[in-house]
Amino acid sequence: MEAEVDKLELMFQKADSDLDYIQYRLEYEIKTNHPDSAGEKNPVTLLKELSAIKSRHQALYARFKPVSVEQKETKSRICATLNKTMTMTQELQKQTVLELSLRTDDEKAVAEQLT
Amino acid sequence: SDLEQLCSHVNEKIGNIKKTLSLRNFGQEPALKNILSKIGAEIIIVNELLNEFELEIQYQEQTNASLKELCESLEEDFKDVEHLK
Amino acid sequence: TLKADISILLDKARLESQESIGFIKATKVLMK
Repeated sequence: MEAEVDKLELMFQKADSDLDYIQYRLEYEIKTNHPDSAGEKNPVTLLKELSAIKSRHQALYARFKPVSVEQKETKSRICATLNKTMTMTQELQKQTVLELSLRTDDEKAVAEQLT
Repeated sequence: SDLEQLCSHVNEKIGNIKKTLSLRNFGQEPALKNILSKIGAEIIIVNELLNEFELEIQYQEQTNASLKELCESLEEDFKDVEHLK
Repeated sequence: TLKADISILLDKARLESQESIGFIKATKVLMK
């Protein structure tokens, strides 16, 4: 049984290396028949560039996603902290009977924008 | 699942060979040559888009850093007000 | 479609950046 398994494994390895060799020979033939020139690239080069673009796109998307999520989280944390601080400041101003400093128009607009 | 993995591995290689085979005579026909050069031009444009996208991500990472700084200083402010209270 | 995907992501990233810069400015006004 052991011998059979080893034989199968060898067959698979042979098939794998045959496939690699066929791929290599095809690419070699295309590159030889259609060498890359300045204006034109051969199909094999284009195929490789396409797969490079796809993997780069996936890598950049994987990098972009967490940055975007983190940004939203930080912004909501800022809003929450800002609201808490402003509420507490106004309470303090009331308690110390200090005159409430009136907000300028643009402060009001910005506060509305943030909430 | 090992056998399935092996099967998909072999199938993937066969798929690549088929793809490459279909491209074998690609460069000889003028019309298909035209398609090749268009694909080449598109690849250049997409690469430039990816470059821009990467720059934008770097910029967002910097913006993130300044947002975090802002958040920390606001939390310091809040602690001060709490302390005042 | 890959090109369209990347363009959409690029626009989204740009929009988010602009929003964040506006947000930081607004917050700094209130902090003063």
